[in-house]
Amino acid sequence: ASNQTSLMSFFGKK
Amino acid sequence: MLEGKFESASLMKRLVEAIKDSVKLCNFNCSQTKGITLQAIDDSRVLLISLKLDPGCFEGFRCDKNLVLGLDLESLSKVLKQGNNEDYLTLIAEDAPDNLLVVFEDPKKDRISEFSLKLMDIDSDVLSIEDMDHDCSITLPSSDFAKVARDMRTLSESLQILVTKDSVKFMASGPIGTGSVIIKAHTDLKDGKESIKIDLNKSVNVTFGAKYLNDIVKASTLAETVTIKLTNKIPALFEFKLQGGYLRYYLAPKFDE
Repeated sequence: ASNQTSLMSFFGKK
Repeated sequence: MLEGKFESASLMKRLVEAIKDSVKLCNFNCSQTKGITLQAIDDSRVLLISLKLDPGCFEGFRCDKNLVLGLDLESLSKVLKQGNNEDYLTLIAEDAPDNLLVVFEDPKKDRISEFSLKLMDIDSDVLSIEDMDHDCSITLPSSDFAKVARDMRTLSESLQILVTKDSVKFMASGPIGTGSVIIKAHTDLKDGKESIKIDLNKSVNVTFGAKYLNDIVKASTLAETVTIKLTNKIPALFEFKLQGGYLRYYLAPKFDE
């Protein structure tokens, strides 16, 4: 099985 | 005042159809120099949409003051369906607008339809996405990619993509069995858009949620080719080029436990 990552862990909020 | 006239309504119609299943509420940013831009993230924070429509995308574009138009895409879609593909489409807003005026004119100018759409205040996160270096870049016909994404979803919730120097392998494994599709790089001399181009710095092995890929391929009505930029363990970029702009999707990968 694989886990979905979130974009928030790669990109910072502006 | 904003006044943006499209040569045909079909671009906006296809754009909204491509993204409305991923994001519901969006801020459309309008400026004289940049045209219309949009960034929106889906509720699960896995898929980000970035749209750019340069002033050159329009037959006429004027925006005296920077504006943010908060729109419900479901509602916008309902209004856009009222116009025909070949109609002229003009978007009009005042400087501090409560409404967006959507005007369709048929090319013979014997029918004009006008709709006023209520605007909303939308509080949404904007992420800073710098230009990233990618391990590989693949350009292929968007319909080919759409078929792989749709077909493989019937096997598994995940789609694994392996890229080597001259081929891309899509793999799915699920309860009923496994499947793979290999696409090889080639140059189609008769029709360049049918070519498959692979630029590779490093081989890549990434996995994505099939549901999101199926949302992304809804944009294949907008461009004949799609460029996919992949790097191990970081979000992928899927780009559909428009005349004078683009529709980009950033998709967070899945990791093996």
